[in-house]
This record gives sequence, structure tokens and C-alpha cells, in this order.
Amino acid sequence: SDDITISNEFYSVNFNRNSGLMDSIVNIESGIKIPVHQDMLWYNGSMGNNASKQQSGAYIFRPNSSTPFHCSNDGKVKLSGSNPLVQEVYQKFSDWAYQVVRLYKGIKHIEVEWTVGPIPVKDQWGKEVISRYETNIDSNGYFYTDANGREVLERKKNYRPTWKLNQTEPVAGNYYPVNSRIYIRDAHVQLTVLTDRSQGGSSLSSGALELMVHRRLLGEDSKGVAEPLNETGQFGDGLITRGKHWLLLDTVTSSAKQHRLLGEEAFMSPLVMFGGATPPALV
Amino acid sequence: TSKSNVLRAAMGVAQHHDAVSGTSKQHVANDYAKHKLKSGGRHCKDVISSVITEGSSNLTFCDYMNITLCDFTQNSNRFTAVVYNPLARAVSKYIRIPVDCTPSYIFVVIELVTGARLTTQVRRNRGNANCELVFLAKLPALGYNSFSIEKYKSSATNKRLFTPKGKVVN
Repeated sequence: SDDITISNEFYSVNFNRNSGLMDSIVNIESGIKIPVHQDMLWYNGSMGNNASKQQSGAYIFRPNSSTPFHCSNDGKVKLSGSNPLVQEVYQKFSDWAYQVVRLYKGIKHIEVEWTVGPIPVKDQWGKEVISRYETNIDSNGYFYTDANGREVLERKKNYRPTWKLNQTEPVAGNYYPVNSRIYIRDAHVQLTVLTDRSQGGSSLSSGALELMVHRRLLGEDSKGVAEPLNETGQFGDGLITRGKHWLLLDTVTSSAKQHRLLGEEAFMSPLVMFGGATPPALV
Repeated sequence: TSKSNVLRAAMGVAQHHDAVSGTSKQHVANDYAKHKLKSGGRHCKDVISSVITEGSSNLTFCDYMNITLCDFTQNSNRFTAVVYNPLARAVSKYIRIPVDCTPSYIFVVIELVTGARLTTQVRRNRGNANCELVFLAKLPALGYNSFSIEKYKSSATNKRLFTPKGKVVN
């Protein structure tokens, strides 16, 4: 009957008792507490319309509506219990969208491990699945994405710095490559999401950011491949993907150092190997 | 060099052709992933194993730990984990190892360099292994740490001290 909360020395994350969705994050050290509503949704891939025959495909992201669908309206959430090293919350959005939110003892970030697939397409609707974070950060249409993990570039909704943009695609026209991180901020607070792989991302409204985690399409974008982006996988029903987002919520001044260090650790993560009962002679 | 060149060449082909992103026909993407990249990865594992152990042992790599699947750790009652840190600074990282567990057994993790017994957590999950063993590994810059992991009957564990066997190398 109560909200579910997990916490460590640095963060406290609250999940709504009714929806099962993340609804607030507290940075205990800096005293920042903001509502963070996170959900998994999907855009319906366009099969072309009167404005353009362009279909959504591997090269082209073109949803047929700016409003995504919820992966589920009947989410389930489970707390793994009190543990010495890691606190976990399991979220099931649907039979093909899961998530585990983790807080490790002594680790200053929130880990979100998403699992999506096999994406169902029996309804003949191609789906492009996103994870969306909505906050009260007054980002005012500005967001920041990295370029190959190097320079972080400022992006502004419906704007290009070197020409006058006639925006015809309200969603796809604001999507940018995210190779390792995306963030939004106002004068005081910054929410940073680091990714474990390249994804598309955007901020379509103030305080919100979203990342596309998986897609399965039935149309063909006519860019030379002549096959839709519809990998069926080993069992013929579509691929299952699993990845991680790492969240940082802190002041603007302290976030830069944190996401640079964490980005290094994500890119060059430890390599785990195993030997027999007698430890191998290591040099 | 010849072994690591297999992955170097595969990465060159993959990057040139935007491989495995849906921008090739499926049978071509399968060739990139299943034959070129996987084969290159396998050769590089041989290189890493022979460098770290000077060819004296074959280390085992588990590619599917993200779905809690590792035949080697699930079917061993005692094994060694070697964790390499490629960063030029020391880090502490939580390691998650797929294990099969029952309520009457516990896992003991010993850091081989210091002989210290680490705090562990065994969490049940719905993956391929029924449990994951979690512990914090302190890793030196551009180096590795190794851990001896043993599965004990929980009653016996309280009575005896775990002693790592084999040569401890700092």
C-alpha cells in the first residue's frame, strides 16, 4: 500500500504505489529532490502518408504520430528486499518490456537495466521503443548530447545553429545521436543519462528527455537495403535487447566531473575472466 | 599480432559498412556478427589469456553474463575470477557472476592478494542461472585483481577458515 523506495548513501529513488513507475529522485548529498517520472513507450513507425511517402526504417526514423503509446497501462513492480550491497526494483511494463533499477552501496549513480523484446508486430505496426524521463527541470527546449564521447554539443528544439529550419518532423527532426550521454539542465539542477551503446535521443518538451532503446519495423526506408528493419532472431519472433542507463542527478557545477569519470568507466569497463579451483599463475 | 588482427580486420569491415545496425541485408549482418566479430573476439581472448598467465592456463570468458548465463561458474563449486581494469586509474566495481545456488549453500569470496573475505550478496533472479553472486572488486590502474570463489554448505562454513590454494601474486 506504500510507495516503494530504494536508497544508498547518495540517492533515494521512489516508485509510485499505484503505477509502479519511478516518480522522484533525491540526491541526498546535495539535497536536490525533483519529480522524475520514467516510463517506456513506443512510437508507431510511419509507413508513409500524404505529406511524404518516406517510411521509417534503418536509416530513417519517422514515427507516424508525435504521441507515443505506453508499453503497458498495467505495470507491475517488485522490490527485491533489503540487501547489504545492492537494492533493486523490478518493473514489468509488458511481456516484452522489463526494467531493473539498482542502487549499489557506495556507488554514486542510479543504474537502470532495461530489457526490451521480442517486439510484437502481429498487429502490423512497427514499433520504436523509447525510455522517457520527465522532470520539472526548466530546460526550455535545450538539451545536450555528446559527439562520439568527446565534445558535448548544445541542441535546441526545432532549431539549427547555421540555417533557418523548416521543421516538418516534430519528433524525428529533434532526434540526435547519443553515443555516451545526454543531459538536460536549468540554472541549478542537471539530469544526466549515460548509455552503454549508441542510441537516438531527444528532449521534446521542457524537463523531459528520451532515448530510443529498440526498434522493429515493417516498412522499408528505400535507402538501398531493400529489407525492413525486422530482425527475427534465433526463434523467429524478434530480438531481445538488454542494456543499461546510468543516471546522475546533481548540481550543474558538479555534474560535469561526475559524468566524465562515469563515462570512462562505462566505456572501459572491467574484463572478467575465470580460472579453475587453483588460481592461475598470473603475471 | 596475427591473432589480434582478426578482430582488427573485422572491426574495419564493420565500421566501414555500418554493420549490425540494420543498414545491410540480414544475411550480411549475420556474417558480420556471427562470423567476423565473434571469431575476432575469440582470437583476442586467446591473446589476453596467454598474456595474463604467460600461457600457463586457459582463462574462460563468459559472453552472456548480462543474461546471467555462464556454464563455467554455474557448474563449478570452486573457481577463480580474474578482473582486469583497462583504465589508467584505480576503480571499485561491483561484479555479478551467474551461479546456481540452493538455500543450504553459501558462497565465500576471498581477495587473493590480501586474503580478505569480501562481503557478498546472492540474489535470486529469473535469468538462466538461478542466482547471481555480487561483490565489490577493488581494481588497480591498468591491472587486475583476482578472487577465489567457493561454494560451501552453510553449516560447515562457520567452523572453518577458508584458505586459498596456489601461488598468490601481487
